[in-house]
Amino acid sequence: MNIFRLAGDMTHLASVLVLLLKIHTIKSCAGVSLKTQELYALVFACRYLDIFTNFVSLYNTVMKLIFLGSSFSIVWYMRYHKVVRRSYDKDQDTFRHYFLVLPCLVLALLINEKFTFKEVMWTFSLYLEAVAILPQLVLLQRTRNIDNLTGQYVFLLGAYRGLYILNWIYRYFTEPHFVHWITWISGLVQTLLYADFFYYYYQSWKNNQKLHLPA
Amino acid sequence: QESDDEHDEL
Repeated sequence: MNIFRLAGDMTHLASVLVLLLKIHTIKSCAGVSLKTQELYALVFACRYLDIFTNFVSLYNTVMKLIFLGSSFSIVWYMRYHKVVRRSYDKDQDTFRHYFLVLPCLVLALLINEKFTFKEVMWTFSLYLEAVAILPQLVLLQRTRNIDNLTGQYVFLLGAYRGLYILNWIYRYFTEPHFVHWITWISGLVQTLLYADFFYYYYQSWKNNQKLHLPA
Repeated sequence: QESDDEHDEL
C-alpha cells in the first residue's frame, strides 16, 4: 500500500468521524443529506459483498466493517434518533434516489469487467459512489449557510477522492498491468463533482470567512 | 500480484 492510498483512506475515515461527531455530540444533522447517506450505505453494502470471501488484509477487512457500520449508523441516527431526526432538513433534501440508482444499475449491467453478480454489484457501487454526493451538494447549495463540521465533512470526502487518483497514478507506474478503466473514470467523475465546492471552500479559507455558496 | 477480479481497494 502506498502513501497516497493510506492518506486517502485516512481522510475518508476522518470524514465519517467528523460526521458522526457532529451527529453524536451536537445531536444535529442540519445540512446533512440523508439521501447521500443512504446512497453511501447502499454503495458499501454492494461493494463489500466479498467481505467474508475475499481476504485481502486485516486492514481492508477492518476498514470495510468501519465503513459499513458507520454509514448504516448515520442513516439510523438521521431517520430514527428522537433528537437528531428533528434537525434534518427534510423539505430541502428532495433529491430522488432512483434518478441516480437506476442509471447506475443499468450502466453496471452494460459496462463491467465480468458479467457475474458480485462483479456487477461491485461496478454498480463504483458508479453510484461517483454520483452519491450530488444530493449533499444540492442541499448545501439550497441551505447556503454551512456550519464548519458539514463543510469539513465534504472537504475531507473530496480530499479522499483526490488522493485516490494520486494512488492510481502511483500504482500505474509501479505495478505491472495495473489498468482499471472503470474504477478510474468513475473516480475521476466523482472527484470533478467536488471541484466547484473546493473552489469556494478555498476562497472562504483564504479570506478567513465562513463558507458561503453562491445561489 | 492480485488478479483483476480481486479488488484490493476500499
